[in-house]
Order: sequence, then structure tokens, then C-alpha cells
Amino acid sequence: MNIFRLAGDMTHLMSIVVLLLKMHTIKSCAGISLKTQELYALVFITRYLDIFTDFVSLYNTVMKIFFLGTSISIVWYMRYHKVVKQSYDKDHDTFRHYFLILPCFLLALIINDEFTFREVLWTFSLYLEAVAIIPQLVLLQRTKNIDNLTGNYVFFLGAYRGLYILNWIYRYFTDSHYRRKGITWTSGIVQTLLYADFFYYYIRSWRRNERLNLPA
Amino acid sequence: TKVAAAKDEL
Repeated sequence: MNIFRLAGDMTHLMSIVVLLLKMHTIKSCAGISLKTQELYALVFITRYLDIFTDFVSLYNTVMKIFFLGTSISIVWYMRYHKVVKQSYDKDHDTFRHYFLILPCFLLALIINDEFTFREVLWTFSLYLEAVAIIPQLVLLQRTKNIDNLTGNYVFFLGAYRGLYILNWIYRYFTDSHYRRKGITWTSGIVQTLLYADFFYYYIRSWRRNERLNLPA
Repeated sequence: TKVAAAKDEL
């Protein structure tokens, strides 16, 4: 494992820790999109179907369990926790997530490495992950006064994507068995580009020491 | 079992 991959995994982990911290200690999910969180839970469930059959490393298995467990519990917090669910901004989180799920599933049926149940769902999870952030970005644009934890959450998530691309580039040149298919490159890059606009405003507000506010 | 390259990532 190279440094980019490890740093990417750690920022991904950090983003989830930040989110759980917000919900568990502050008992708030203000500014967080339930749609995006449900999509991520679906991403992990469909991707890690191999968790009990294909062992890669203890690190991988532990991380998979972590991502599955946390993504499902975040959805639970937002839907059912007595206090947390009250801060959910339902009126602004209106993006229809099945508009993302259906095309991703159709694409996975058409473009995949192997037409098997697990392979199609694994490919589906890659496509869906690429676009799962969209409802969150839409909600951020509609939110006045984005709080620090929400801003940091999206920042860490974007950093994770950027670092994974560096990891792929690194592996492409150093690992002869490693050849990523064009479609996975594409979905990864699409996902990272989605954050570009957010990053611009995040860094600007940080440099000016201002509150993060996205233009409408 | 052998795991495809991209599948060793998260």
C-alpha cells in the first residue's frame, strides 16, 4: 500500500468521524443530506458483498466493516434518532436520489468486466459513489451559514477522492499487475471534479477566515 | 482466492 492510498483512506475515515461526532455529541445533522448518506450506505452494501468470501488483508476487512457499520448508523441517526432527526433539513434536501440510482444501475448492466451478480453490483457501486455527493452539494448551496463540521466533512471527503486518484496514478506506474479500466478512471475523476467548486470556496473562506458560504 | 487489483482497494 502506498502513501496516497493510506492518506486517502484516512481522510475518508476522518470525514465519517467528523460526521459521527456532529451527530453523536452535538446531536445535530443540520446541513447534512440524508439522500447522500443513503446512497453511500447503498454504495458500501453493494461493493462489499465479498467481505466474507475474499480476504485481502485484516486492514481491508476492518475498514470494510467500519464503512458498512458507520454508513448504516448515520442513516439510522438521521431517520430515527429522537433529537438528531429534528435538525434534518428535509425541505431543502429534495434531490431525488433514484434519479441517480437507476442510471448507475443501467450503466453497470451494460458496462462491466463480467456479467455476474457480484461484478455488476460492484461496478454499480463505483458509478454510484461517483455521483452520491450531488444531493449533499445541492443542499450545501441552499444552506446559509454552513457550520464548520459540515464544511470539514465535505472537505475530507473531497480530499479522499483526490488522494485516491494520486494512488491510481502511482500504482499505474509502479504496479505492473495494476491496470485500471477506463471506466473506473472516468467515474473516479468525475467524482473528484464534482468537488472542485466546493474546494475553491472552502479554501477561500479559510484563507479569509470567514464562514463558508456557497453562492446560489 | 486471488483478488483483482482494483478490488484490494476500498
